[in-house]
Amino acid sequence: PGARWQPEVGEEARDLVARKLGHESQETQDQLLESAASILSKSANPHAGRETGLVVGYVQSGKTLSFSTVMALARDNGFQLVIVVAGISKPLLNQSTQRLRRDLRIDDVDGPLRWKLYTNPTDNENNRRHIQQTLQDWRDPDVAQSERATVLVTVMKQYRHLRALVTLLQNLDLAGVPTLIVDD
Amino acid sequence: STTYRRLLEMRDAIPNHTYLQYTA
Repeated sequence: PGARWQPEVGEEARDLVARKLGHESQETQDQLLESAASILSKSANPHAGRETGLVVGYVQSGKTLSFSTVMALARDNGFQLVIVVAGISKPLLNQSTQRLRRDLRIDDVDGPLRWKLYTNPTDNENNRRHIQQTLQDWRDPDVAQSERATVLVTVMKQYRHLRALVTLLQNLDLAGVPTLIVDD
Repeated sequence: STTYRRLLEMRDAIPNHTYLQYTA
């Protein structure tokens, strides 16, 4: 109920769940994937044009694993930018960022870079150029799907850091860039 | 609050976005 499109479970989400819940039954793993797909299906369709969606994800337990699975699934389904608003203090933000680093294997050196992580990014020439280039790869038919990286931003829930991010975003061309904002 | 206003500004800066709010 409430689904606006049907996400497909791809390699990113499947791998994550197998790594995190490998010791659990297949049924338990499938439940997590189904729950994540159900949450994401209520979001704006990544392949549609300008669209805004609001989803409230209620989970009984394993909140972080739930949203990292939703993020992996988002990448599988063409989301190019994921912003996680996490932590009202530096230690809490760092904790969430480290957890995502591990869960999404961000520092994994095998194969192409799948995520490009920015924590509390400021608006500067370097960030603008690198992020825009990463997003540009999604429009370039010569770049293989597996070589396209998802830009992951973790930001502290604090007005100064949010203001810096807003300025950066305003200076990027985000037309046609499907984005998931996770408010933890 | 100022933080909430900034969150709204962030959403407005992104044409195709989904805002996913988590509640435990």
